[in-house]
Amino acid sequence: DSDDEKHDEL
Amino acid sequence: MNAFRFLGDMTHLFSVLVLLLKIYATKTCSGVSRKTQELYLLVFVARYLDLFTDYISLYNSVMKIVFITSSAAIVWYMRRHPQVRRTYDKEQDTFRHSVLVAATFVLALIFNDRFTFREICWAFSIYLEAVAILPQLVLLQRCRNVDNLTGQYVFFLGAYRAFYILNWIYRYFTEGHHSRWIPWIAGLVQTGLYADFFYYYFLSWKNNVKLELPA
Repeated sequence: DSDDEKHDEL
Repeated sequence: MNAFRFLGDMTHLFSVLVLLLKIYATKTCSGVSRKTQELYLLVFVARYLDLFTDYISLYNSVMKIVFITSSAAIVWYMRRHPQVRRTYDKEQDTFRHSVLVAATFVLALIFNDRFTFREICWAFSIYLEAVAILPQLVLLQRCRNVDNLTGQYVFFLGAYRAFYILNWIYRYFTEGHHSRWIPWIAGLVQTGLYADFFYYYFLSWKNNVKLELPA
C-alpha cells in the first residue's frame, strides 16, 4: 500500500 | 528503482563518505558542524529503526547500516578522538539544534500519515532532515573560507535531495502517488536551504576560485 512504498526509500 | 533515486542515494552516500574520509585522513574537522552531524545521526536512527522490523531489500538494509554507522563514526571522531576534537570550532558552532529537534518532533506528532510509533518516527526524521543542515550553513558562513572537502560535502548533500525530488516527480507520473505531501514539502524546504549555497558553489567553480560565502 501507499505506506509501504515510502518506506522503501532511504 | 529509477535512475534519479539511485543517483540520489549515491550522492548521499558519497557526501557522508567524503566527510568521514576527510576527518579520518586529515584528523581535522574544522568547518564541520558537530550539531548538524548529531542531527543527521538522529535522522538516520529515527528513520532506519525499521531495519529490524521490515525487510525490503539487501540494498536497502546495507545502505541503512552504512548511513547509521558512518554518521555515528563522524560524531564519535568529533566528540572523542583526541586530535580531531581539538580542531572542532565549538565557539562558532552555536546553533541551538535542540530547538530544531523539539519543533520537528511536535510537527511529527501533529502531521503524520498515521498516529503510530513507526509513522511518527518517519515523519520526524523527514522534518528534521529538512532543517538539519542549518547549523552547518551558519558555520560555513562564519568561517567564510570554505575548505574544499567541506564544500563538496554540502554540495553532494544538496544534490542528493534534488535527485530525490526528481525521483518523486518521476514516481508521481509513473506510479501515481497522491498522498506524499510530507516528503514533498519537507524536500522542497530542504533543497531551498541549499539554493544560496549552490549559487556560490557554482560561482567559485566557474571562476575557479576558492569557495567563499558572503557574510
